[in-house]
Amino acid sequence: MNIFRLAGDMTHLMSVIVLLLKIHTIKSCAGISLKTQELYALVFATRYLDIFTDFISLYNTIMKLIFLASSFSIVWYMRQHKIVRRSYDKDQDTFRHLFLILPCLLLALFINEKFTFKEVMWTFSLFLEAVAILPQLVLLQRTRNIDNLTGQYVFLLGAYRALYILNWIYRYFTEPHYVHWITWISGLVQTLLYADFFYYYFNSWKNNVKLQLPA
Amino acid sequence: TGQPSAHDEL
Repeated sequence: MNIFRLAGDMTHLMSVIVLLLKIHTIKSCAGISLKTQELYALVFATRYLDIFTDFISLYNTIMKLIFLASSFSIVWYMRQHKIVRRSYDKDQDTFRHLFLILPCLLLALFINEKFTFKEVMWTFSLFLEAVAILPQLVLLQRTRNIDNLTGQYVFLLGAYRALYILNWIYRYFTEPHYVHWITWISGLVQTLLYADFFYYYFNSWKNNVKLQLPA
Repeated sequence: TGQPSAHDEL
């Protein structure tokens, strides 16, 4: 484990904590896309199929359990919690899951490192994670006014992606035979999706004004 | 064991 990977995992973890804190303490999920959260729950469920079959490390297993539990509890909060669910912007969050899930599934069936159920599911989760943020970005674009916590949540997710790219570069140069085109390309696509958001985030931070996206 | 793999990532 290198420093970029650890920092990437920690920012990823922080993004989830920020979101759970917002939902749990303010009892509001305003500005958060349920579609994106459901896609993330699906991403973790399909990626971590190996959780009970392949032991990598205690760290790995615990982090997987945290990501599974947190993503499903966020979905539960937004759908079931009697106060939180009232703040959900249902009419604005109209992105269709299937438009993202189907192409990712098809792509994973054709492009994968090994044609087995677990491997295809793993590849599917990589493709889906790359685009799962889209409903969230569309929602941000529509509501334009972003509260601090939502802004920090998306920022931390983007930071996590950027750090993972540094992790791959580091591993490529330090570990023999570490070549993973599928992971790299889908990871790069995912990070690029944040570029536009980052531009506005840094501008608002630099000018010390509230983050607001253009119409 | 085995080759380094992106499967050990989260």
